[in-house]
Amino acid sequence: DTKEMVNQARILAQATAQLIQSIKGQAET
Amino acid sequence: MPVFHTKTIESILEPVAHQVSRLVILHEEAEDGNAMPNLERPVQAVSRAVSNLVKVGRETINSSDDPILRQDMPASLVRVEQASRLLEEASSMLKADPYSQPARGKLIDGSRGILQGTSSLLLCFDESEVRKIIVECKRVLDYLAVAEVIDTMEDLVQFVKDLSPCLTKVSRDVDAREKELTHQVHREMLIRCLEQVKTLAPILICSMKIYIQLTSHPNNKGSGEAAENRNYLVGRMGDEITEIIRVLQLTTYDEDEWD
Repeated sequence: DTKEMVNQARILAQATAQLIQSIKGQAET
Repeated sequence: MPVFHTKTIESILEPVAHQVSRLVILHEEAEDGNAMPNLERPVQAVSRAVSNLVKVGRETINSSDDPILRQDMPASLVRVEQASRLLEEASSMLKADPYSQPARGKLIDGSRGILQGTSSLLLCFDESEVRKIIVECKRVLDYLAVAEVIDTMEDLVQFVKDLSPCLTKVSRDVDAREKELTHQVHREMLIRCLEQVKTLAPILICSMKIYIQLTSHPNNKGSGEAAENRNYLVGRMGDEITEIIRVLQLTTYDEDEWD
């Protein structure tokens, strides 16, 4: 249960980083 | 100099923190006027991840017997949910107008909110884990307080039986915690204290045994000194455990580290 929360937090952080990559990819072109 | 105080938190948050700060810089510098891409899919992925985290977070809250966690964690969940909504709003606004400035603001606030909410959630959880170790440390302190009233071998045997599993648990937990910390000074302090406790424990038991043997002898000679020695060892061990408790609760850097 507690490990699962850390896993989900990791997945969210990765999804957010991915989203920002998409935004930055556009902004940096 | 590490920003996050545990390796787990660091591994989760550092990459996204870096991305968020780059995004903010880009936004401040650029106001570039480029059309934004369609962010529907990555935003949906974030929303799904938030839903899952909130679900697991609520389960953690409901199953926890830590009142501080139960009190503090819901606010972190609300924070990530709000941030997720900002990202969803930004996504729909950008779909209608890929140049929308308010949507860009929402993207920044939403990304920042996810980072902050996740950070406070993980900190809240981490503090709760630390409190569990502290409960064990305090249990050892409670046992040490009884050492001074033990005056028979039977009681000493029971004392060792009670104290040993508790000390083993503290030793295992503090050792694991030390390995989790990113702050080198705190790690070294925990290692030193733990080594002291491990060294002192058998010496304390030995001193208690000597005290019992001397007091049970008809002439009682030397028992005062033996009691003093035992009390000194109780004090030393207590100080080390108290120091462990203090260091476990540290998350910021002391001045020595800055020096």
